[in-house]
Amino acid sequence: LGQDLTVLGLNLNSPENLYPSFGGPWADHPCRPQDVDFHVPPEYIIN
Amino acid sequence: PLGAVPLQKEHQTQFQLMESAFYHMPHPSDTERVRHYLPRNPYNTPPYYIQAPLFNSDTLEFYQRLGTETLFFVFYYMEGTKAQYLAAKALKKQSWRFHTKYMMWFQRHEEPKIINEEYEQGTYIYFDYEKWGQRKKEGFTFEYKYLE
Amino acid sequence: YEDPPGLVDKTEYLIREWINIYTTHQGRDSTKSFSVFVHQMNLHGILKTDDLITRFFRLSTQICIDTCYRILCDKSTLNSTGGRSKCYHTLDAFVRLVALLVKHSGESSNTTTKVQLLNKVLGIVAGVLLQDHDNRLGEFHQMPYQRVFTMLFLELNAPEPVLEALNFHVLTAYCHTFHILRPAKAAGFCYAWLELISHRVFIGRMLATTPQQKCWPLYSQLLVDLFKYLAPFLRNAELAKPVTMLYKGTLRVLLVLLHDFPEFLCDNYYGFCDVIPPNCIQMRNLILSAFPRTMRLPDPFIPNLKVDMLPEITYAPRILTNIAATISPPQFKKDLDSYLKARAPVTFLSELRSNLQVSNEPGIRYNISLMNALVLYVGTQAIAYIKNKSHSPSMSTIAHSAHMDIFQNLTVDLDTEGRYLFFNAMANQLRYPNSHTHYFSCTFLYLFAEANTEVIQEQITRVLLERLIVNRPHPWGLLITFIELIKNPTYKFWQHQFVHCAPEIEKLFESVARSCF
Repeated sequence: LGQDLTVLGLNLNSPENLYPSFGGPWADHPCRPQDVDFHVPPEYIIN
Repeated sequence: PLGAVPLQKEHQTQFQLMESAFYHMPHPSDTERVRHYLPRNPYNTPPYYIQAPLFNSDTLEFYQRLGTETLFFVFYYMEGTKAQYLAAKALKKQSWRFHTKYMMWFQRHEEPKIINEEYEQGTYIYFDYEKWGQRKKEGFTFEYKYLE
Repeated sequence: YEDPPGLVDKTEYLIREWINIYTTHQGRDSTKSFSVFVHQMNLHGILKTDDLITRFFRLSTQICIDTCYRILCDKSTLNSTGGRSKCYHTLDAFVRLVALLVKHSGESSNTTTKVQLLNKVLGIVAGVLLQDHDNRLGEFHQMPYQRVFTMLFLELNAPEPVLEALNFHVLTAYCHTFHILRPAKAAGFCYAWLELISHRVFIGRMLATTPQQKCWPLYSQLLVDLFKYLAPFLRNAELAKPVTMLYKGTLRVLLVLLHDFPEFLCDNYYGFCDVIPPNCIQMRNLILSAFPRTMRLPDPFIPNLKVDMLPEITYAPRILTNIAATISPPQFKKDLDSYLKARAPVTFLSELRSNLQVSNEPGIRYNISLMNALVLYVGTQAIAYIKNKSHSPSMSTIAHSAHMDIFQNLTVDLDTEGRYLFFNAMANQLRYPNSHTHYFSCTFLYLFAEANTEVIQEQITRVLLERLIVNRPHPWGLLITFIELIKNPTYKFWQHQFVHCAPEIEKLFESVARSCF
């Protein structure tokens, strides 16, 4: 009965925190690294 | 044992509004900064494609196993993101250096004065046209003919 | 009252000008052109009075929102990413202007003017949203507002010293705004709202980086808003698709909280369970399953686990809600305290039910919050009473006290509905090893053993079992209580008729027992 919470797209066994890559309540997967802002050195912002 | 409780008028109204909002669900890119090359726009791909991110694909170990070309692709096309950061880290682990002054990646550690074809054997370079113009003014010599 | 003549045109001109600057300027570093633009705003008299500034923002917001509606309602761009990115184009420019104005308003070290301006703008956007929501109803679009709130939040949370000094105020302002826009007030914005309050950067700031958990109460309030909104829809088992979507989204958010911030759920479980419908078992289990990360949970399935030997059961969990204050009316509270102290007058017990019952309509007969508060209040008093006698809760020390009188009276005197709510209120205390879990576990078993009719034993079993047969997670306290009930021969569990009332029920018990042993 109820939902199988292990198939909602969250890696519940992750030793790391989930929230930094949480894709939102409607996403089936976490955010990919290319989705997550990161404070890289300004020189890296080439475009 | 509580049985069902009929929705009150107020809740019925709320439900109607919720229902119409249901047909305008937020889109993943709504909550992300504008990305020039790879916005967060999920596409429906054939089911036999990989659907979920690969295991550990947000770790440095994973990036270290990517090819150099791929790392440069990630570095150039996914700027300002964790992916760019991980790609830069992985490149550095493979003794690539990013010269902030020349805005270029070098696999050799000494600061080049002249770059020509034999210097660049087997090494990949990326640089920015505008910045290169400035460097040129500073006496930086660059003889490499083919640059894409 | 009316905008001064010419203001609308001026605003239209300025905002379009800015969007242009924003787009054409090199990269996103439009700070240089910002000072030029502010000068233009000055020239047009926009910054002369507070009222004009307010009108400027309201008109700008409306202009940007209208632009988006035009794009979104254009059939050809509907649902295309092209249409959306056009909207982002306009909205992000507006947000950038607001962010720069907030960052640069007043002296750089003076946060007050910055916070005031931010509150003003958030209030204006919220006001425009609510008006739009009430006017357009089914045609209302969430995206423009969600985008403005999200992008502005990201701008104001960039790692810059001037912003760090502001951050707590920014979070407070945002929580106030989100509370004003809570789903019960803007049902058509509920999906965007849930995404906003669960955005990874928002969660990170609210629950992780802000020191001393200063934002936890604010975040807790937002979740209560969400549960209150969901309650009437979750109350009935049949979930329509829009409700299922919101419910599933809520589960995802709770899973992130359970994984990353279990202490937050531990601290706020009472307030949350108070507003989650009693029949919403899995979501409540999820909250009750949280336990502090410093704690190692003993395996509830190992044989002869001596719960009363665990050191943790001497410590009370943190309860943020002032339970005593929620017991009303004051007279009832007074009578309760005097009965607990003197175990008299007996009439208190016979009047107990009338204090709890608020109507005769099935399903909503009882004041659930009062029931919850009463149960936890009496339980905590009982634990203190037992401790005063330098005992710890056990089957013998919890008996024959005013506290147990009250629980036994509720068990016998209430009807099925009332008893269900009472047992639910107790089962909500079966969590990780702590003095409440231990006390209420003993109390459940005591009430089962002392029950004079099998109906009561069956209902205790039902309340526990319905919490066990849903998908995981299951709270530790629930597991150990049920295992004790079916293992300990003193309760003669398997001899009761209701265990064997139907083959599938019998099979169910056996499978649960098998998984327990």
